Order: sequence, then C-alpha cells, then structure tokens
Amino acid sequence: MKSGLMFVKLANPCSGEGAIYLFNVCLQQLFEIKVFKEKHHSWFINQSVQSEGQLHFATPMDPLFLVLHYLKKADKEGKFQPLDQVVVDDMFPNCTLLLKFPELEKFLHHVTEEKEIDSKKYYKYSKEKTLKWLEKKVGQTAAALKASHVPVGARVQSAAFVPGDQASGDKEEDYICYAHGLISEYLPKELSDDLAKY
Amino acid sequence: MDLRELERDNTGRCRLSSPVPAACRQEPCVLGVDEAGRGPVLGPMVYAICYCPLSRLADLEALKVADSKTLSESERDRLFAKMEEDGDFVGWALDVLSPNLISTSMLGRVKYNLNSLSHDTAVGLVQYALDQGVKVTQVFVDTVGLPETYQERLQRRFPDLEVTVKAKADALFPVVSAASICAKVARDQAVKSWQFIEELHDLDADYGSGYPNDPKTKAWLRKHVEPVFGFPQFVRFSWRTAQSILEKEAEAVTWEDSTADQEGSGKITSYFLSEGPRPRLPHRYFLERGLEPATAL
Amino acid sequence: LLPCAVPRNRPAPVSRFFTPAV
Repeated sequence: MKSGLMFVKLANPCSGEGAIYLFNVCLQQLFEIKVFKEKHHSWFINQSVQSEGQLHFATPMDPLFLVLHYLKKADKEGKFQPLDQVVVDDMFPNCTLLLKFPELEKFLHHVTEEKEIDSKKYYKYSKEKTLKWLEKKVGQTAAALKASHVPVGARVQSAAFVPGDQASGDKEEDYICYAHGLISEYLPKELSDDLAKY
Repeated sequence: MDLRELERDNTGRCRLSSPVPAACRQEPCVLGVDEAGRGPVLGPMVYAICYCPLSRLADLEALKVADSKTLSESERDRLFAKMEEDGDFVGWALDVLSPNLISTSMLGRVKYNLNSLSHDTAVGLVQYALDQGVKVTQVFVDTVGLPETYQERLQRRFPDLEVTVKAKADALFPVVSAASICAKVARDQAVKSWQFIEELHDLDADYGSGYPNDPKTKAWLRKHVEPVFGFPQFVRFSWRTAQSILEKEAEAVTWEDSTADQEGSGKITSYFLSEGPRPRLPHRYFLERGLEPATAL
Repeated sequence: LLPCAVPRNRPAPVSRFFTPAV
C-alpha cells in the first residue's frame, strides 16, 4: 500500500472467476498477474537450488476489458446508466477501483453509446462499437506477434523448444486467428464467438 | 599440433588439418581412417584421416609407422613430427569430438548412438579430403560395429572409391597406422591441456588412464561429482560408469519426458471419452509458456 | 529453461557451473 501498489481480486472477464490484478495507483495503471507453472521445475536462487516457489509476472492490461464485463451485464436492462451504477459487484467489491483510472472515461466511447444530461454522463453498451474496437485490437496483436516472431502456425510442445526459424512460414490468417484466440482470453465466450464471425 | 581452437571451445566438434601436399592433388592417393579414445569415460574421442600418393606409400611405410597401440606416447609424438616433416607427400585431418558432444548426442531427445556418430565423422573427414582436392582412390578403415554394414555404407556413400573395412586395419595398412598416430597424438595433447570451463576447486590432475574400469579413474569421478550439476564436461555423462556414480552420489533429477511416458501408458480410450464438460483450454500462447492467471497470492 | 526438477532445497555452486549471458 505504501508504494501505491495494491493486489486485488476481480472477475476475470473470460472465465468470470476471481483472478488477481495489480493496481499501481501512482502510475494509474492496471496489471494482470500470470503465474509461471511447469510441472517439473526448480529454481537456482543465488548459490542454491529451490524446488518450491512460483514466478509471477505482472503485465500491463487495458482496464476496459474488465469494465466491458460489467457493461455487457448491465446491457440486459437496455438503458443508459451512470458508470458507478454499472460497475458494481458484491462478489468483487474492489471493481470500483476501476473507476479511478482517469484514462478510462476517455476510452469508454470505444465500447459504449454516451449521453450527457446536466453535465452527468450516462453509458450504454454498444456491441457494434465493441466489435470494431476489438477488430483493431486483433490487428495490433497480430502485428506484434509477427514482429516478435511468435510461431503461430504448427503446434509446438513448449516455447522453450521452438527452433528460431519456424515462424517464417506462418500465414497472415494464422496470425489473425492466433491473435483472436489470444484476445479471447480477455473476453466472455459469447463475445469471442461474435468477434470470430465479425 | 596446434590445439588452440579446441582450447578456445572444447564443448563441440573441432576440426584440425594439415595443408594438402601438392602431390596429393595430382596423383591417386591412399587414405586411412582411424580413431582414438573410443573407450575412456574421460576426454574427447578423435577421428583422424591420413593420406599420401599411392606412389609414396613405401616412403610412408619406411617411417616405421607400426601399430600405434604398441608405440609409447613419446614415440608417437616423434613419428607425428616426422610425418609433419614429410609434409610434401603426407597430409592429415582430424575431428576432435568433445565429451559434451558425445554425451549430448547419446542422451539427447533424439538418440544418436556412438556407432552412428563414428560413421558420420569418418564420412565427413573423407568428404573433407575430397573437397580439398585430394585425389583419393582407396580408403582403408578399421571396423566400428559390424564390418559388412560399415563397408556397405561407406561404399554406397563413396561409389567411385575403393573402400576396405577390416579389423586391425591399423596394423595392416600404413595409412591407417599413420591416421591412428595422428588421432592418438591429438587426443593425448587435448587431454593434457584440457581447459575446464567449470571453476573446480582442488582439481586432481591424476585421473589414471581415463578408462571406466581403472580404479584411479573411478575414484577421480567419485571425487569430482557435484550433487546438483554432476561432472565437469570433461566427463562423458552418457557412459554407464558415469551414470551409475551420478545415480548413487548426486541428487535425483526428474525430467518431463520421463514422467510423461508413465502417464502415457493409460487406456487409449481415455483420449477420446471426455469426462463431463471439458473446461475451456487456455490459449496456446499461455499453454506453451506455462502461464496461468493467478487466483491467489 | 530445462524441463527438469531437483526435488530438494540445498546449496549449489551455481556461479561455478553457470555463466550469466545477456
């Protein structure tokens, strides 16, 4: 807390189950936390070998994916609502922290219709806008995968055994399909299917 | 013999060779292949070729390059020096195969056994002589594994050369004796000047003959085993002797594929019948990297 | 990355057998 870092449990937008996220209050940034797990591993730590322990990675993540989860849920009511009435969750009350990202308001229009009444903003989930936004995300991800030579074609056993030149044979649609799958890790299944069709 | 290249990196394959004598480019030549250090658990294995014009075979013989096994190390060094002096009609080339290369070949995911490694190295050296313009017409080789299969494989690989694979070739054919001397001289020198890449404390230089059944070598192995990292790379991990000492004295290590085999032995139907709704598999990007969402800290 | 485990916690002369590389 002193360092402005907070680990909180929020709903993973894909599975709906609780997952750990890191809020960096100073940087105004959200990180997802991934754990490196391999069945057989030990660690060399300084001059020793340790058989237990796990390695956690904190990776920057767009909070919009987490807010999307609540916007979609609220869409059932089919009406415009203030954001603080949408992002509510008695199972993961810390979701209100998401509203503290000033950037969020700026990007909400990617996935919502907006209305302003008496200088108060109301939002409603927009599927069309969301799909357009996600299409761009897939494009950016595909480009990043290609730039960093991630093999996307043939199945590989483990990233540690990939011979360097394998990625060169991968086709454009392999990258798009792979990027869609990767992004779907942050989407509810229904939206992932819509995006695949789109 | 200049082994600086080997001293710079002794973890792989190191090729050394003499210049090609002019006569060997013009006249039909005889070429002998032999090896040194096949049996020891310590140090590299060396494959060497030696060649000379057919017309100068008698001069090579006159060098008294008898069966290298009967010669002492100093006599071998002396004979090798003489061969170098007769550089105008004798040429040689050799491959030093490091213990690390031998072990990783034998223990790798795709097994590469010692006979195949030896065959391929011999073939590589004969091809190297041909590539350098030596007019090789006859090749004499000592046996490695079954003589017939080796003979047939070499003959098929070099159809327009006359290949002879024979046991005890190093005693029968002077070019094979000469190759054997090159190989032994190279191995002796490589072992003597071995650069340990590991920082070993109180390294004992006297490890006996290096053969697995030599009690001195066994004691040396036992003394230099590190429980987590095993032996220095001077040792051939794939040798039975080394493995049994590791099993007794070093930490157990479990490898991924060794357990996977056991798991694999389930019923074939288990691969097709799904038990209830199959959970949505994480994307292969994360699967391949062993990354999962953290659900607790 | 080596897919193997030494199921122990104990000292090991790591710096004598591994040289860090960038």
